[in-house]
Amino acid sequence: IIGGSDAPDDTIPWQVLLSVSGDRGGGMVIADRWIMTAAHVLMRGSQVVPSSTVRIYMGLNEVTENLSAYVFPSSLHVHPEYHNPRHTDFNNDIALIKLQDPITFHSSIMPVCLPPEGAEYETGVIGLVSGFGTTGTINKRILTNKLKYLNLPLVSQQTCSASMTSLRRGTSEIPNLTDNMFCAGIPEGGKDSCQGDSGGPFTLTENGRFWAAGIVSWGANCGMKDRYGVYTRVANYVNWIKKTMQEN
Amino acid sequence: CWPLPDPPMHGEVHSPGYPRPYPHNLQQQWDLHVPEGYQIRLTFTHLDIEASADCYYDSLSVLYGEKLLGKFCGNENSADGHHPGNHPILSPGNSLKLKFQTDGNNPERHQNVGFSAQYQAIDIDECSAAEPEDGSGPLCSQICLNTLGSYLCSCHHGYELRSDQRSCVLSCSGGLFDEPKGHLSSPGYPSPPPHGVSCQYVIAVESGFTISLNFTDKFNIESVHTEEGRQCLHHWLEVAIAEEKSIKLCGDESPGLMHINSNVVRLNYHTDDAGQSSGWSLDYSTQRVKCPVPGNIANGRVTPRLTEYFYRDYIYVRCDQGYKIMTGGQEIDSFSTMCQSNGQWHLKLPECHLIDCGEPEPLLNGGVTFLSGYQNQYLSVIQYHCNEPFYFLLGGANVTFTCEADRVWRSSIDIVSPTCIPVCGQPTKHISYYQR
Repeated sequence: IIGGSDAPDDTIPWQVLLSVSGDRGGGMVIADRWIMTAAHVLMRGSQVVPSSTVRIYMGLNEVTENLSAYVFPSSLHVHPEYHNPRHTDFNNDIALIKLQDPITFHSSIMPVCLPPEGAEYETGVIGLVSGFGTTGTINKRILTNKLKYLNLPLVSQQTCSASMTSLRRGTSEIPNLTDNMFCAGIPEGGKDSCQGDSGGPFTLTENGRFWAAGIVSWGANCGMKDRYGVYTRVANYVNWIKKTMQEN
Repeated sequence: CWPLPDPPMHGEVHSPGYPRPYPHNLQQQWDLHVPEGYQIRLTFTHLDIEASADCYYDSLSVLYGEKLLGKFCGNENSADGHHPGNHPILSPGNSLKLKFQTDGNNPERHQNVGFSAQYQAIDIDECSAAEPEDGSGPLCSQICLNTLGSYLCSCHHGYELRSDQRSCVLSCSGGLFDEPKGHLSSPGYPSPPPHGVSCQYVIAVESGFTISLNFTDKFNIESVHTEEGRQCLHHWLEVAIAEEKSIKLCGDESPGLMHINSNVVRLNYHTDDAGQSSGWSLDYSTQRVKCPVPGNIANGRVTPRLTEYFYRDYIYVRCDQGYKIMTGGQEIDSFSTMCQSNGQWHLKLPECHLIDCGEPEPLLNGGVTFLSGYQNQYLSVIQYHCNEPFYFLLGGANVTFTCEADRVWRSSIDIVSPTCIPVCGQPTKHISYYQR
């Protein structure tokens, strides 16, 4: 998280830290046996990583504390339409992790709500993104061990798409922005999610409840001017999430 | 030898050539026979024989053996002769002889046609016949029963027919009465029996029944009055019940109704060679053995509820709602018991114990509170709760479960099993923003 703040204890209790073959990723608790994350966090090339290489940490605010208290998944469920062998197509960047044993919730570990029926993503509304990812810019990346958070406004698809077009001028291949994604960020830069935050939550609130509006997915660099972070639009996947949970 | 054919029961006889005039100088005889035990009734349909004083010339004589029953001649209108008219002739026995004889001439003015008669067998009522004159006594010494063509002798109770089939001999031992009700009396009752009677009667009915003796009629057994009061020294009727002291009855006063607390009773009637007793007569009946009236059952009821219970009656026990039937520390599905022949119920009455629903199912991420004390019994109320604020109870926090009669904890809003649902998106602490 670039330009963010340290999250006080118990303020983002659904935050999950994933360690996949040593790489950091994020996730969020959505039920007592289920974690939601980005598909690309669990992929290596075209293959889903083995379950045994995924460590799941919950209820942490600082990576150095209680690192032995992790759990392994019982199964990984990557969205069947996610195909991103060359890291250029983040459409359907969503995955679910099933835990071996149910979690008992308490103040440090709680689930985040799934999008309410007819959830709207209103441009300008500020959401909360969090993670254990890097805190520096492209020039000076700094790994943090503390959970960081950041408030970012939603950006319209049009604005975000335009920023992608300007980016393409000097770049050979930029991922497409699809209807299964949305953008958040500020044009002046300096505040963004970044590497290591992937799979983490971007939440909006309704009636005092946090709901998972997005999953940290991708972006062109981090925290740059006129650039925005891109998030998986969770509301488009509620049926798939429910179906996957019921069938497993 | 060929067996003789049975004699006919009826027949017809008429003079030769009838209805043409009979021949002269005739002497003809008919021997009529019917079966033994019957007599013959002879009825003339027509008789027209030359009339003469004392039927001197022509006549028809009717004889039973050698005894002349009638000698007839003339016709219905003749002044002379002896015409039988419409009166039938009855033979004393089963045979009858007719002799028809005519002389050598007949009056020229009138041609007599002879006679025509029919006969039939009539049963002899031997029982109403007078005692034979040969001094052999009555046909039957006690009871005579007329039958068609014969008679039977029979004897009063306490006697049996001798081999001569007419006289009776005292025989009153070994009488077994096993019907539910009946009648018995002393030999020859109400007439005095012969001296030296020793009769034994056994009334034995099915186990589970008791016997009542009801001396309804005249009672007379010779008693002896001594200083110690009336005693049955020479004549008595002894009533003996197994494992109980027997009672000797005598005197002129009827014992009336006697309840025998047994299904078997022996009656021994004894007279010596002197004195006189007219005897006794009784009707006996049976009643089912009684069982004690079952007591009340706490929290249950006995059905049917009657004032008296008898052998083979069934009773059932049902517990009130919320109670179960227990016997010998075991729960049973239902209970019934039968009144036995020994007057005892075959099973002891059970008890009704309050049912319980067992320990309420533990609730994952929650707990249970007993609202009506720490009990699992019928109508106890519990309330589940979830570990707030991280979980909430499906259906709401105020749902209560009641232990119902089917031993199930059941909620007031049809929730089958309580469930704690995680609360999402509501952290206990919020990120605070003070700086503007």
